[in-house]
Amino acid sequence: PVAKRAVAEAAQHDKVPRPVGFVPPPPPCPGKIRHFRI
Amino acid sequence: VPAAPPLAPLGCDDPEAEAAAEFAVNYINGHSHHGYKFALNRVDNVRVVSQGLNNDIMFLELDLLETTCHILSPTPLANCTVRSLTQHAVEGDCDVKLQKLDGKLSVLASKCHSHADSSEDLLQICPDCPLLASLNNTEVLATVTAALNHHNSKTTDPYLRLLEIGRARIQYHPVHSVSVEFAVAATNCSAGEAKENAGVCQLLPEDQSNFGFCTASRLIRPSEDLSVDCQLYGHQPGVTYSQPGQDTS
Repeated sequence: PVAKRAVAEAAQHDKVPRPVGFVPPPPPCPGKIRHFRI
Repeated sequence: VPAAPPLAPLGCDDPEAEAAAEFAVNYINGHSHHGYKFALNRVDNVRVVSQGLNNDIMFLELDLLETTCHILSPTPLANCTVRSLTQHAVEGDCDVKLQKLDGKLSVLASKCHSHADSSEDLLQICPDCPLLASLNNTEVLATVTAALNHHNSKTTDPYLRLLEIGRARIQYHPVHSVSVEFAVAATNCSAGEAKENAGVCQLLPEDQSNFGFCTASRLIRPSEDLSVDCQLYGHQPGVTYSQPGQDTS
């Protein structure tokens, strides 16, 4: 019989290990504010 | 052979997006005939659609801010101060479609609209700050008229005519005052000649045009006072002014 692994467990194993201190890149848009936001 | 990975979407702060935004802002200011120059505040969004090799269409959503430089001013945009929040800032939202062909940018279409910061927001940070007033407010019109007459009565420069009112703010407390900014142009009369009959004074022809800018502040209460400062830019070849309603959008 095929035992289905719990999704959480599978997801845990499938998740790509991220290096410690990994900071996701900022979203490409909107860009930086040069003066101030109205 | 595995397909090439899809290009990462262009980021709003990528150099290519910034260069396109700067090109678009210069185009917008170069094709505007009234009001003030606008500076880039933020690239809200950028979308690139490839049309083929070295041929892209770029869609930009830009957030601009009004500067203190009138559109007729020769001051380079880089030297124009962005109007601060307490001066009742004005924001411009522009959608611009550009083509980048063999690395060369051109604007295919642009659409902008501007709006002032909300009075509530301004009064929250600055309860006594004067607020922008309508340009056809009677106190505004009276202040512009009084200021221009005051300047023309005191100057040895050419007699100046009003081109357009750029902005006006009114404060009601702790004092009641009106401050205005307006664009002017030199006429073919001296101020002295104009005293005789200002009606004959005409704006100088295009090849001799001399535009300028005035700021004035009129205290109404607790006592009347008026201060005016007008500066002429000098002749700028190729710079013209079209009366509102005559120019294309």
